[in-house]
Amino acid sequence: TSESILKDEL
Amino acid sequence: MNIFRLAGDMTHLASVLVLLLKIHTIKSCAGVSLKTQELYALVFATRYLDIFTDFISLYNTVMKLIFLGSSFSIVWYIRRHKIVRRSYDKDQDTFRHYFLVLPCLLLALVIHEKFTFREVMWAFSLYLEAVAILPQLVLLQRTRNIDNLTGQYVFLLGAYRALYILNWIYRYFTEPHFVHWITWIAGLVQTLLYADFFYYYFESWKNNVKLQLPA
Repeated sequence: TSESILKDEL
Repeated sequence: MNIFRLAGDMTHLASVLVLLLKIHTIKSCAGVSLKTQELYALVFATRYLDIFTDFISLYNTVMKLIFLGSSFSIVWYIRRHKIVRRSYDKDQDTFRHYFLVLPCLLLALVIHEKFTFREVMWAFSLYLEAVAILPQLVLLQRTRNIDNLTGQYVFLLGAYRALYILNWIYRYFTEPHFVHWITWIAGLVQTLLYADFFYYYFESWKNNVKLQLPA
Protein backbone atom coordinates (compact mmCIF):
# COMPACT_ATOMS: atom_id res chain seq x y z
CA THR A 1 0.00 0.00 0.00
CA SER A 2 1.06 3.60 -0.42
CA GLU A 3 1.49 4.10 3.30
CA SER A 4 4.14 1.46 3.83
CA ILE A 5 6.11 2.68 0.84
CA LEU A 6 5.95 6.19 2.18
CA LYS A 7 7.38 5.40 5.57
CA ASP A 8 10.49 3.71 4.24
CA GLU A 9 12.05 7.08 3.45
CA LEU A 10 13.96 9.19 5.91
CA MET B 1 16.43 1.16 -2.48
CA ASN B 2 17.68 2.89 -5.62
CA ILE B 3 20.99 4.62 -6.19
CA PHE B 4 19.50 8.14 -5.90
CA ARG B 5 17.92 7.39 -2.56
CA LEU B 6 21.14 5.86 -1.21
CA ALA B 7 23.24 8.76 -2.53
CA GLY B 8 20.72 11.18 -1.01
CA ASP B 9 20.88 9.53 2.39
CA MET B 10 24.67 9.46 2.23
CA THR B 11 24.96 13.18 1.42
CA HIS B 12 22.48 13.87 4.24
CA LEU B 13 24.65 11.81 6.57
CA ALA B 14 27.79 13.55 5.29
CA SER B 15 26.27 16.99 5.91
CA VAL B 16 25.51 16.13 9.52
CA LEU B 17 28.97 14.61 10.03
CA VAL B 18 30.67 17.68 8.52
CA LEU B 19 28.80 19.90 10.95
CA LEU B 20 29.46 17.70 13.98
CA LEU B 21 33.12 17.42 13.00
CA LYS B 22 33.44 21.18 12.68
CA ILE B 23 31.85 21.77 16.06
CA HIS B 24 33.66 18.93 17.81
CA THR B 25 37.18 19.50 16.49
CA ILE B 26 37.34 23.29 16.04
CA LYS B 27 35.12 23.80 19.09
CA SER B 28 33.31 26.51 17.19
CA CYS B 29 29.79 26.91 15.85
CA ALA B 30 30.43 30.25 14.15
CA GLY B 31 28.06 30.70 11.24
CA VAL B 32 25.81 27.82 12.35
CA SER B 33 22.18 28.65 13.04
CA LEU B 34 20.94 27.18 16.32
CA LYS B 35 17.39 27.93 15.15
CA THR B 36 17.78 25.68 12.11
CA GLN B 37 19.35 22.93 14.22
CA GLU B 38 16.53 23.08 16.76
CA LEU B 39 13.99 22.91 13.95
CA TYR B 40 15.71 19.83 12.53
CA ALA B 41 15.67 18.17 15.95
CA LEU B 42 11.92 18.85 16.05
CA VAL B 43 11.53 17.55 12.49
CA PHE B 44 13.18 14.22 13.32
CA ALA B 45 11.43 13.88 16.69
CA THR B 46 8.01 14.30 15.06
CA ARG B 47 8.72 12.24 11.94
CA TYR B 48 10.29 9.22 13.59
CA LEU B 49 7.46 8.55 16.05
CA ASP B 50 7.23 5.12 14.46
CA ILE B 51 10.85 4.23 15.19
CA PHE B 52 10.06 1.68 17.89
CA THR B 53 6.68 0.51 16.57
CA ASP B 54 7.19 -0.09 12.84
CA PHE B 55 10.28 -1.99 11.78
CA ILE B 56 11.21 -1.34 8.16
CA SER B 57 14.85 -2.37 8.01
CA LEU B 58 17.99 -2.23 10.11
CA TYR B 59 19.30 0.46 7.75
CA ASN B 60 16.18 2.53 8.34
CA THR B 61 16.30 2.24 12.12
CA VAL B 62 20.03 2.97 12.35
CA MET B 63 19.72 6.04 10.08
CA LYS B 64 16.80 7.36 12.12
CA LEU B 65 18.80 6.97 15.33
CA ILE B 66 21.77 8.75 13.74
CA PHE B 67 19.67 11.70 12.57
CA LEU B 68 17.91 11.98 15.94
CA GLY B 69 21.15 11.63 17.90
CA SER B 70 23.18 14.01 15.75
CA SER B 71 20.56 16.76 15.60
CA PHE B 72 20.04 16.74 19.37
CA SER B 73 23.78 16.62 20.07
CA ILE B 74 24.42 19.59 17.77
CA VAL B 75 21.77 21.55 19.69
CA TRP B 76 23.39 20.43 22.95
CA TYR B 77 26.83 21.56 21.77
CA ILE B 78 25.65 25.04 20.79
CA ARG B 79 23.52 25.56 23.90
CA ARG B 80 25.51 23.80 26.61
CA HIS B 81 29.13 23.11 25.66
CA LYS B 82 31.21 25.59 27.61
CA ILE B 83 33.60 26.45 24.76
CA VAL B 84 31.40 25.95 21.72
CA ARG B 85 28.55 28.12 23.02
CA ARG B 86 30.86 31.16 23.18
CA SER B 87 31.22 31.15 19.39
CA TYR B 88 27.47 31.15 18.83
CA ASP B 89 26.39 34.27 16.99
CA LYS B 90 23.24 34.94 18.95
CA ASP B 91 22.69 38.50 17.75
CA GLN B 92 22.77 37.47 14.09
CA ASP B 93 20.66 34.32 14.46
CA THR B 94 17.40 36.10 15.10
CA PHE B 95 14.85 34.09 13.08
CA ARG B 96 11.79 33.27 15.20
CA HIS B 97 10.89 29.58 15.54
CA TYR B 98 7.17 30.07 15.86
CA PHE B 99 7.13 32.02 12.63
CA LEU B 100 7.88 28.71 10.88
CA VAL B 101 6.49 26.17 13.37
CA LEU B 102 2.97 27.59 13.69
CA PRO B 103 2.13 27.81 9.97
CA CYS B 104 3.51 24.29 9.46
CA LEU B 105 1.40 22.97 12.32
CA LEU B 106 -1.72 24.65 10.96
CA LEU B 107 -1.00 23.33 7.47
CA ALA B 108 -0.50 19.82 8.85
CA LEU B 109 -3.86 20.04 10.64
CA VAL B 110 -5.51 20.90 7.33
CA ILE B 111 -3.49 18.87 4.81
CA HIS B 112 -2.57 15.32 5.85
CA GLU B 113 -3.22 11.79 4.69
CA LYS B 114 -5.23 10.73 7.73
CA PHE B 115 -6.41 12.67 10.75
CA THR B 116 -4.46 10.74 13.34
CA PHE B 117 -1.79 12.06 15.69
CA ARG B 118 1.02 10.28 13.89
CA GLU B 119 -0.08 11.26 10.40
CA VAL B 120 -0.54 14.93 11.34
CA MET B 121 2.86 14.95 13.06
CA TRP B 122 4.36 13.27 10.02
CA ALA B 123 2.91 15.90 7.66
CA PHE B 124 4.06 18.63 10.07
CA SER B 125 7.61 17.25 10.00
CA LEU B 126 7.65 17.36 6.19
CA TYR B 127 6.41 20.95 6.05
CA LEU B 128 8.81 22.04 8.77
CA GLU B 129 11.78 20.33 7.12
CA ALA B 130 10.98 22.21 3.92
CA VAL B 131 11.54 25.58 5.62
CA ALA B 132 13.90 24.67 8.48
CA ILE B 133 16.96 25.79 6.49
CA LEU B 134 15.70 29.39 6.27
CA PRO B 135 17.29 30.65 9.53
CA GLN B 136 20.60 29.14 8.35
CA LEU B 137 20.36 30.80 4.94
CA VAL B 138 19.52 34.15 6.54
CA LEU B 139 22.50 33.76 8.88
CA LEU B 140 24.80 32.93 5.96
CA GLN B 141 23.66 36.05 4.19
CA ARG B 142 24.40 38.19 7.24
CA THR B 143 27.76 36.58 7.99
CA ARG B 144 30.10 38.07 5.46
CA ASN B 145 32.71 35.37 5.94
CA ILE B 146 31.33 31.89 5.41
CA ASP B 147 33.87 29.27 6.41
CA ASN B 148 34.37 26.27 4.15
CA LEU B 149 32.76 23.74 6.45
CA THR B 150 29.55 25.72 6.91
CA GLY B 151 29.36 26.23 3.14
CA GLN B 152 29.89 22.52 2.57
CA TYR B 153 27.27 21.65 5.16
CA VAL B 154 24.59 23.67 3.36
CA PHE B 155 25.75 22.40 -0.02
CA LEU B 156 25.49 18.75 1.11
CA LEU B 157 22.02 19.36 2.54
CA GLY B 158 20.89 20.84 -0.76
CA ALA B 159 22.44 17.94 -2.69
CA TYR B 160 20.55 15.50 -0.46
CA ARG B 161 17.25 17.17 -1.34
CA ALA B 162 18.01 17.20 -5.07
CA LEU B 163 18.89 13.48 -4.97
CA TYR B 164 15.62 12.71 -3.17
CA ILE B 165 13.71 14.28 -6.04
CA LEU B 166 15.56 12.05 -8.51
CA ASN B 167 14.70 9.14 -6.20
CA TRP B 168 10.98 10.02 -6.37
CA ILE B 169 11.08 10.29 -10.16
CA TYR B 170 12.77 6.89 -10.31
CA ARG B 171 10.27 5.32 -7.92
CA TYR B 172 7.34 6.87 -9.74
CA PHE B 173 8.32 5.01 -12.91
CA THR B 174 9.43 1.76 -11.29
CA GLU B 175 6.94 1.20 -8.46
CA PRO B 176 3.19 0.89 -8.95
CA HIS B 177 1.01 3.58 -7.35
CA PHE B 178 3.91 5.54 -5.96
CA VAL B 179 2.22 8.95 -5.66
CA HIS B 180 2.84 11.10 -2.62
CA TRP B 181 1.80 14.67 -3.17
CA ILE B 182 2.53 15.91 0.34
CA THR B 183 6.07 14.54 0.29
CA TRP B 184 6.78 15.71 -3.23
CA ILE B 185 5.49 19.27 -2.98
CA ALA B 186 7.15 19.85 0.41
CA GLY B 187 10.35 18.33 -0.96
CA LEU B 188 10.25 20.44 -4.10
CA VAL B 189 9.72 23.65 -2.12
CA GLN B 190 12.61 22.69 0.12
CA THR B 191 14.94 22.09 -2.81
CA LEU B 192 14.00 25.38 -4.48
CA LEU B 193 15.07 27.25 -1.34
CA TYR B 194 18.63 26.09 -2.05
CA ALA B 195 18.64 27.32 -5.67
CA ASP B 196 20.01 30.75 -4.81
CA PHE B 197 22.66 29.31 -2.50
CA PHE B 198 23.71 26.77 -5.13
CA TYR B 199 24.14 29.52 -7.69
CA TYR B 200 26.60 31.44 -5.50
CA TYR B 201 28.27 28.26 -4.28
CA PHE B 202 29.11 27.16 -7.84
CA GLU B 203 30.12 30.68 -8.86
CA SER B 204 32.62 30.88 -6.00
CA TRP B 205 33.86 27.39 -6.82
CA LYS B 206 34.24 28.16 -10.52
CA ASN B 207 36.07 31.42 -9.88
CA ASN B 208 38.00 29.93 -6.98
CA VAL B 209 37.00 32.70 -4.58
CA LYS B 210 35.59 32.60 -1.09
CA LEU B 211 31.85 32.02 -0.86
CA GLN B 212 29.89 35.18 -0.10
CA LEU B 213 26.18 35.68 -0.42
CA PRO B 214 24.92 39.10 -1.51
CA ALA B 215 23.19 41.10 1.20
